[in-house]
Amino acid sequence: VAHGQIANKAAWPWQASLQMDGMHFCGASLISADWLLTAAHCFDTHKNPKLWMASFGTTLRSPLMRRKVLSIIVHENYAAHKHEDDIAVVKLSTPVLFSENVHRVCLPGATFEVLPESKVFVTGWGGLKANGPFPNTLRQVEVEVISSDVCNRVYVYGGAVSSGMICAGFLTGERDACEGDSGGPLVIVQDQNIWYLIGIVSWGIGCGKENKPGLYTKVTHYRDWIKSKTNI
Amino acid sequence: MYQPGILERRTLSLKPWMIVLITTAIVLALAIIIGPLVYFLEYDQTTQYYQASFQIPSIDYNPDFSVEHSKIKTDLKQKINNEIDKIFQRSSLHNNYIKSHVGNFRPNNHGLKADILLRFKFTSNSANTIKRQADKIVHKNLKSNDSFLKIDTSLPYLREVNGAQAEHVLNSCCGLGMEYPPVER
Repeated sequence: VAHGQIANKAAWPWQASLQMDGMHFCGASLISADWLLTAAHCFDTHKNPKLWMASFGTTLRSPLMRRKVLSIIVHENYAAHKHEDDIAVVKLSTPVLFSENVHRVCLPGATFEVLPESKVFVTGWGGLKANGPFPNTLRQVEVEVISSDVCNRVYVYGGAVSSGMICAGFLTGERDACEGDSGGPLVIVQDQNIWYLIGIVSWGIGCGKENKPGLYTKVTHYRDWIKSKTNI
Repeated sequence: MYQPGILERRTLSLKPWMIVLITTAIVLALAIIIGPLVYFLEYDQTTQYYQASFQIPSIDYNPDFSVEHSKIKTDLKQKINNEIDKIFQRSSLHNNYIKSHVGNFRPNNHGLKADILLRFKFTSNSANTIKRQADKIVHKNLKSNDSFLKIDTSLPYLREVNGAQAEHVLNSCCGLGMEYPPVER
């Protein structure tokens, strides 16, 4: 993430890293003991689950837990290098044991409403800036939800934001997700300090560029699809 | 005149090394007596979790019980925790009982069933005694009409749970994460 901070231990216990050959490629969110939610575009080039590994904990080099991937289910309507239906679920080979540092995020109901200017957090091990270095420790940044109307203005994304996407960040730029954060969580806190997953890091132009906020797959829009694949 | 001898003041003059020796011996003796006491009273405490299943005949299952953090679920969990706290804090195990944690609710022909985790602390050699006493306390209280909780006849006794499994149950609620907004200091 660009212009973020290092995350505290156990601050985002649902955050997972999807890796190949020990290298971080994408973020993901733990939604049950054996299912992760992530972005479909993470598997544009490598769809074989045997190549993938998931790790948990705030540091990549010494994770708290690792799991092999049993299966990868990409949305049927997703097309590589397109932004629509950029969602996938990943089944772990063996369930994780929940602990204070590793446990799941809440999934919102289909009617869950997130208003523009709501404060939300995006987390990940992505670049600290476009083409910048990648951190070993998880980072977080607080951004704001931007209405699709604003995001579809000509000088922003000119109509590319569909109903299955959420726009979040700042038109002034700076705080934003970056490459390597893809698939990771965009979360919002509700009463009782409970966090809900509302977005999956999907795409954007650059990182933290003016008038180019981040675009996230809208989780509520795919609530039934998630249930049909995971029964959660 | 026989001059009585002058009694010289008998000054007990201990050599310094004798003082050090006696002091060390006293300190050592105290350490040998107090040390094990402190150890067994404080450090030999182990935490043990037991799983229980209780019946709640007076409440019908409601689909909202399966909705994470729904008010109906949160309120009933609190009510059950308060009831179990009351039972054990009035019992002979009030010094060993730490707390209870309500996991899931399950529908049942006669109302509702609740999965509960009970946490105790005690010296490592009294595990069996504690479990027997806890079972007795649960049976005595849940058989009386005072409690809305009843014994689940299909799982009438407490079952020991290891630490990792207990932690899994304790963290099975979704969405517990960073404190937000950060508490202003």
